[in-house]
Amino acid sequence: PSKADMHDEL
Amino acid sequence: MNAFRLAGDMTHLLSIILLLHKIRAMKSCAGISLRTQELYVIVFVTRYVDLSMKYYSFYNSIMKIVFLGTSISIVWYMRYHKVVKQTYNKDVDTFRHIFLILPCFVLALLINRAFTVIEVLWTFSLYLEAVAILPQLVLLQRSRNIDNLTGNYVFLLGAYRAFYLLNWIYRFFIENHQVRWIPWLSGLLQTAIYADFFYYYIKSWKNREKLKLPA
Repeated sequence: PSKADMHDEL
Repeated sequence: MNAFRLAGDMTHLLSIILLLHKIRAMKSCAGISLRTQELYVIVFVTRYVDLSMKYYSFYNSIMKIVFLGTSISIVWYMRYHKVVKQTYNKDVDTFRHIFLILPCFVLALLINRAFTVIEVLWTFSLYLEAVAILPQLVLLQRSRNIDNLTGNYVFLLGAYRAFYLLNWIYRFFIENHQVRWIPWLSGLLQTAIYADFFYYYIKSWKNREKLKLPA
């Protein structure tokens, strides 16, 4: 169950 | 976005505001490592190359631009501002960038989630960020007088990544995110590097003494 990627972090 | 993530971003932003205040208002960068600041520019440039390619949110884009702009301007002040550059502790800030950049780059080539330019650069930026504070910590250890602004700056930088750890725990358990070893382990290492500093920072704060790191 994965959603958004870690790339949405800064 | 959860509260831990926001708290992390805000402490990060606050640390930069504090440093810029020291540089612009006090016209001083004493005790600040130019090596670390240059590493941060590399971290942000390699991590945010996706800025023009992928849109996440207005908040995300603005923060990326702020981090890029402020880190570049800090380096500019330390290198070229005629008053500020004279306060730079050049002789004690001798840590070599390449000893951190090269191993991080090789590691990013070997251990990444996908062998693409964006993904390798992103991974490299995570590895490099984890260790980028080392020249700053070395400089602090060599400095007899650590002013409050510099101490608070480093403390906020450490707090930023500690909040991110809580953010990842939250995302994993509450938002059902995947296991992501690369950012988690590099983030954990990054926070652990501050452990020693945190200890002396809190001790000096409790005893109302000036911060001093043992050599």
